[in-house]
Amino acid sequence: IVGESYRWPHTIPYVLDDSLEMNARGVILNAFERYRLKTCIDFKPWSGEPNYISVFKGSGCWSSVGNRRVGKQELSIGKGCDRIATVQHEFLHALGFWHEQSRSDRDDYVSIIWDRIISGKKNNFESYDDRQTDSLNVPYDYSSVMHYSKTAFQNGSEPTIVTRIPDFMDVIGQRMDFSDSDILKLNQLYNCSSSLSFMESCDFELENVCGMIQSSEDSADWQRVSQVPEGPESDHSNMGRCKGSGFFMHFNRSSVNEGATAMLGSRILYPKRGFQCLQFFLYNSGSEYDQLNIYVREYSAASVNRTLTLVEEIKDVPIGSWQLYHVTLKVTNKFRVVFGGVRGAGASRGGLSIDDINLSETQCPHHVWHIRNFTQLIGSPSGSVYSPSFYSSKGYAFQIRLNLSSLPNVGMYFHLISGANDDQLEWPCPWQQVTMTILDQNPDIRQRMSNKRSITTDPFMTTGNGDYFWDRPSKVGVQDFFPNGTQFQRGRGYGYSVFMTHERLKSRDFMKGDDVYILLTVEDISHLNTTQNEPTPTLGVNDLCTNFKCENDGICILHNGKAECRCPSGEDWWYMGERCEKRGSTRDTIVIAVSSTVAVFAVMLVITLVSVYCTRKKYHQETSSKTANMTLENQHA
Amino acid sequence: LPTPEIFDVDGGIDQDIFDINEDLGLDLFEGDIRLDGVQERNS
Repeated sequence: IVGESYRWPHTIPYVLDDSLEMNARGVILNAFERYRLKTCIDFKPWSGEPNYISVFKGSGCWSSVGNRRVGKQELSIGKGCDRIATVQHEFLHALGFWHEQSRSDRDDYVSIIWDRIISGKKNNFESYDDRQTDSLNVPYDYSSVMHYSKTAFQNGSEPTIVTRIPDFMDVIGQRMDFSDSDILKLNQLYNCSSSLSFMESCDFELENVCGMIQSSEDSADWQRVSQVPEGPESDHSNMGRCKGSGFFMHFNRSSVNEGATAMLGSRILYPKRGFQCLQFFLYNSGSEYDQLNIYVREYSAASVNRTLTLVEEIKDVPIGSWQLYHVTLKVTNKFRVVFGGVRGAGASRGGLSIDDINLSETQCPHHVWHIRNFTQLIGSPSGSVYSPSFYSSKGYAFQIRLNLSSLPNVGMYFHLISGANDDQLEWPCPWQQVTMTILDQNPDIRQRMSNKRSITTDPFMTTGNGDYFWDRPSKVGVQDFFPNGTQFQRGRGYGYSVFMTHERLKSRDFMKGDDVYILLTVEDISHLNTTQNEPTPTLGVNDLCTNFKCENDGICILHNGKAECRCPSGEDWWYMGERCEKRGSTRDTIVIAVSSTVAVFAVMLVITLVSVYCTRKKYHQETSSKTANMTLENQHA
Repeated sequence: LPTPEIFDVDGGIDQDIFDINEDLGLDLFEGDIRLDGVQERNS
């Protein structure tokens, strides 16, 4: 939207209204994390700023466009809107974005089929000129999260929007994540060049290897190569799609003796949040006794010797493919991440290879389900594939079910299963939010459009026969067996029959080398079941403000050592008084002005009438007395 | 009725934002934009 007044500050104050569903609350916070990773926009709980976004469960999913400067600006995440990309979409509206296909140049890229649009809805397909919208020199973006889908407002089954390049027909209307152009546009609109949580991404395509350094205190070096005879045959970034390119770093075990090490350190990194997730792909073509150690080398005033701390040891059986790894770090000083290859026993050739490293100040997923030979599973007779069993951080055992047989859709469901901790756990399982992500394996975390959906266990939810849906699986589940023959009970599944389409799953980098990764996080979100409508007082204000309550959502602040109220106001209304107890509005002012005018007019009228009456009366009396004493003469002169 | 083995949150339909709002009978600008008097565009 054109106009600087519509911009928000880079950190947007928000309130999550009590009306929001628990699942929606978690999803909204996840959407904020995507903003923090890919853009310079951050969010903070409202603490009295003049304008803020109040997210609530209204009817439907909607937002205003831009900062309306009305104090509390509402954004609705209603039933069915608790999807991360939908929240991203609505917040992009709030940040000042219109829909992509309303751009002035859209007719050059898509055709609107007017007779397929529902009667009375054609106005939704108007385009606007550059007095109202600015595309910021970014090309038309079919893959924008702000683009209508091809079926928007259709009156039948035929598409209402036809892309001029047919390949994009199934791209428009993606509700997965920001596109590259969405991010470019947002970062231009808000003049930003960095994000809060992104730190580093390296695919080793450039010879400078992203500023990584070889240690001088080890016995070997990592080498930048494009293939190794024993494997891998190609890097992970390009998977052999580009001849002559595609590099990774390799530690050749055959060139060193047992116990030899090679240390490769990242450039120096500066943390802001104090927690990090390191993600990379590893290929072991050597021995099962080889090891990759992940270290952190911290630089701080206290540690003059640049402390090297071992964070994780990774031992992997050579399986002939790239494998995804996550390592959680908690670093607060400037640091380097160090990859240490260690040659173990055994005479095999090959070695360790790493590629597509990403470091961000985000939470790592709790579990990774790596599905190999994925295309063989599509159309399998059983139709459903179950993940291995996993345990949540609270101790709940669970499985994920992937349904591949219901073409054209891929379904995904979460099942609680019986586990070792069941006697110690709370049942029905309360407020665990499960986030299931099909990973877009783009080498750069900022360019990924992973498909992510969440569900939350509601302990009060019941089934048709009166059982609690999330009760103990040994009580409400059905019996099944693990591949090793162990018996267990599986509860009912809860999820999405249309998690994504097969067509979309084949797009981008969801499938790479016939491998698919499903990332899983199960976290307790009970703490979100609290009210957040009071502004957070600043330090020191609390004591003086304890006995000084402001009415009508006013904020107590310290001014010259005294507690005072700052009262909320909008475009045409405000609260005033010592405690914001009085309400004012422009309408009141008009009413006062008009009533004053009328009153003055009435008073003046009364005074005039009285004056006229008195004058006339006096004149009449004088005339009568003169007439009585007068002798009339020459009456008929 | 017995509850099926799996429960579909979306009822088997992948509803876009505009479909959700349409089903609710909302008449929002371009399907999901709330306009106020000041910014009203010619629709």
